[in-house]
Amino acid sequence: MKLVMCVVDDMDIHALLDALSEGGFQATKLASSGGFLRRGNTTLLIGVDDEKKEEVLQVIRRVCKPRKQMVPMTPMLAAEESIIPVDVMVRMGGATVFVLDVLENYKI
Amino acid sequence: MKLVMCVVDDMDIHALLDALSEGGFQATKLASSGGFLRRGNTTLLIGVDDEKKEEVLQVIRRVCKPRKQMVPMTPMLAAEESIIPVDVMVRMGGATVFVLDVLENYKI
Amino acid sequence: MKLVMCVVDDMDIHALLDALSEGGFQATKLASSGGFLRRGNTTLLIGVDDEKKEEVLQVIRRVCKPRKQMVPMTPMLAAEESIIPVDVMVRMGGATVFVLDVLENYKI
Ligand SMILES: Nc1ncnc2c1ncn2[C@@H]1O[C@@H]2COP(=O)(O)O[C@H]3[C@@H](O)[C@H](n4cnc5c(N)ncnc54)O[C@@H]3COP(=O)(O)O[C@H]2[C@H]1O
Ligand SMILES: Nc1ncnc2c1ncn2[C@@H]1O[C@@H]2COP(=O)(O)O[C@H]3[C@@H](O)[C@H](n4cnc5c(N)ncnc54)O[C@@H]3COP(=O)(O)O[C@H]2[C@H]1O
Ligand SMILES: Nc1ncnc2c1ncn2[C@@H]1O[C@@H]2COP(=O)(O)O[C@H]3[C@@H](O)[C@H](n4cnc5c(N)ncnc54)O[C@@H]3COP(=O)(O)O[C@H]2[C@H]1O
Repeated sequence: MKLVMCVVDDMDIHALLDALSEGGFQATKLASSGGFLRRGNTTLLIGVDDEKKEEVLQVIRRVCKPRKQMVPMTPMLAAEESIIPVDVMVRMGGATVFVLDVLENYKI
Repeated sequence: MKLVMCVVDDMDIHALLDALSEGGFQATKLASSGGFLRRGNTTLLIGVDDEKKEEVLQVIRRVCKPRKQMVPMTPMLAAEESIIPVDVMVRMGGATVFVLDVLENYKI
Repeated sequence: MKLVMCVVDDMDIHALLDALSEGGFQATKLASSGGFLRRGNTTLLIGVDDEKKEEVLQVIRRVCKPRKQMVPMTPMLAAEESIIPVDVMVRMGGATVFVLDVLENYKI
């Protein structure tokens, strides 16, 4: 079994959970937030049999479409005296995916 | 060390945390929700020495008893025109457990 | 790639996220709570290239300083009739860190 851990945009989460359920996949949803933008997002845990892992990745690719967006950032990390926001190009949508190996799994 | 990641029903979480503390195990609790029923549940992270992993699984088995329950589901995934709820037999209680390998661990 | 999963005190989280961003590291923040004290804390997920893992651990060590504190605990686990709180010496601050291996990772 593999554990697919993916961080997705809140706007895609309902469509993604529907698509996973339709495919017969089980998932657990954790509320999270991004370290950089400090905006809410969602982290999904999806335990999946090894031979079904590719299919889960395809569901995520199909539902979570990335796009680029200019976001005004107050330069928190820059020198204190400059408070004029700076536009930074960031990704919205899409998904950040980690696949971990599951040594043992149980339904108790 | 192993990381035991388990998803349990909210009704069992206090008894489970007490039983883990009593056994000398440490745990971190994350609020979560199920991908299918969209109901709140709890995900626990339990870092445990290799030789104690079986004991943690026994604590979970002792505290988290599964049962079956009929739940009316509005067929979200079915054809749109039918809004009559359908009874689906689902598991309540119990636990879904993943055991992951920890390469390194630190108490800073 | 490695997944650095660390549980830190809420008081250190802003400084830690700033220090990680400054170092060019990405992170996802999950609200969590401790199994023993039942107080809120924060669990961070940090996906990092293998050769940068040591640097992330240095950032955590630099920002999250542990200290010891006496905390009155009502002995939940002790015999029911005794309700006099008992002082227990616990760690505050610091970090509990797990390093997991990432088999595959994707930016979708
Ligand atoms: N130091 C920096 N300088 C300039 N731009 C920066 C930056 N750090 C992040 N960004 C940009 O901001 C977007 C949102 O990042 P955030 O950390 O809020 O939200 C992140 C974070 O919650 C998670 N994430 C991404 N990579 C991660 C990793 N390696 N480990 C843990 N979580 C990660 O996925 C969310 C979306 O990430 P994504 O890469 O698509 O999109 C990122 C990226 O385009
Ligand atoms: N497509 C489907 N068709 C019919 N019935 C379905 C179904 N998907 C789930 N169920 C049923 O509903 C119960 C609750 O699922 P939920 O996703 O809300 O809540 C789940 C989810 O949060 C987590 N979980 C279970 N398996 C997982 C996995 N492979 N990966 C990640 N999380 C999992 O554990 C909770 C309890 O799961 P459990 O298997 O005991 O019990 C499941 C199962 O009996
Ligand atoms: N049975 C017991 N008897 C006496 N004292 C006890 C105890 N269990 C915990 N403590 C003390 O209480 C502190 C807070 O634990 P808590 O579980 O609330 O909060 C924990 C928990 O959320 C997490 N954590 C620590 N070790 C973990 C592990 N092996 N697995 C999962 N989470 C862990 O990190 C937080 C801080 O842990 P840290 O070890 O620095 O500090 C611990 C420890 O000093």
